[in-house]
Amino acid sequence: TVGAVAVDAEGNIACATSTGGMLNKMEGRVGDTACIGCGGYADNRVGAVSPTGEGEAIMKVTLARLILFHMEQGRSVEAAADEALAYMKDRVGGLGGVVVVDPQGEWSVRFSSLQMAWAAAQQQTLHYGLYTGE
Amino acid sequence: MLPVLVVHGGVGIIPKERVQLSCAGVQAAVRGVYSKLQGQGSAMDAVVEAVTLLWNDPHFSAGLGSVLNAKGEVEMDAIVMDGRYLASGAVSAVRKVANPVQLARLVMDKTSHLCLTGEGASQFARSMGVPEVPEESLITEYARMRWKKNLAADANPVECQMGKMG
Repeated sequence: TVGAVAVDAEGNIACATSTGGMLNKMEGRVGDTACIGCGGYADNRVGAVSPTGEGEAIMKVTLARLILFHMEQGRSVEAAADEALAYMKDRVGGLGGVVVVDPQGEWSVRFSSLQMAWAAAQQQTLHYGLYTGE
Repeated sequence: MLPVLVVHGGVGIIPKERVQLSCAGVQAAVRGVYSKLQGQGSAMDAVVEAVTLLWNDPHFSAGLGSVLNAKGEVEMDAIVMDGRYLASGAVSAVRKVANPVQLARLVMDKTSHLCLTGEGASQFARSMGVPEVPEESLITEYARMRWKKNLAADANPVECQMGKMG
């Protein structure tokens, strides 16, 4: 799975996610990516999320929309992502990762798995990482 | 501080020999697209272009280099969403289409639906003039190796792809 979130100079927000699915999946198995609110969600008033991970778990907790609910309740992009990923791990035992952005340009990269390749650009700085805590 | 672009290349175990290229891939995608965002490009264009760049990178399991289904075939899912109007488009279980994220955007822009799946998505692609690509062109040796390795009865594909719980 690969994904992106962006907020442009006008403050418009968007997300995109694309995947080949899960290794050796049953033919016809569809994961979270194509399900709105799970494999992606974007709202100019709140923010955008592109998730990746165990699709069935992401769908059970509607991970993308859940993160934006937390942000609507005032959590930061990081806290909202952490709370939602912890809930998914605790409630349905699923691992995953997300990239999140809000209309003010606050952004976060969080994941409960061991690795997630990511990169972010803001102003003249390129950020990137792979392991937790980078 | 606007604009901002953030991309990911999926979670899960990345073998050591692929780590550097995976990290390079996400950085290249951001570098390639961010300058357009700074030049007043739209967020929607930026996310579609960034995902397209990653899709075409065989070191990610999205498009070229997709993981295979139980029959050794490629079925892809994609979604886009535009925060201005809560507009969205998605395709699922689509085959032989390059850059399904662009097809997802056509679903958003050209239909009143949110998701098209399987053969219907392929027919829509043809109606939009999106070229069909040979399935073989989407399958890498690495993906085929992982598929074969996980055909064994005692294999655990989820654990193989995601790694053990952290």
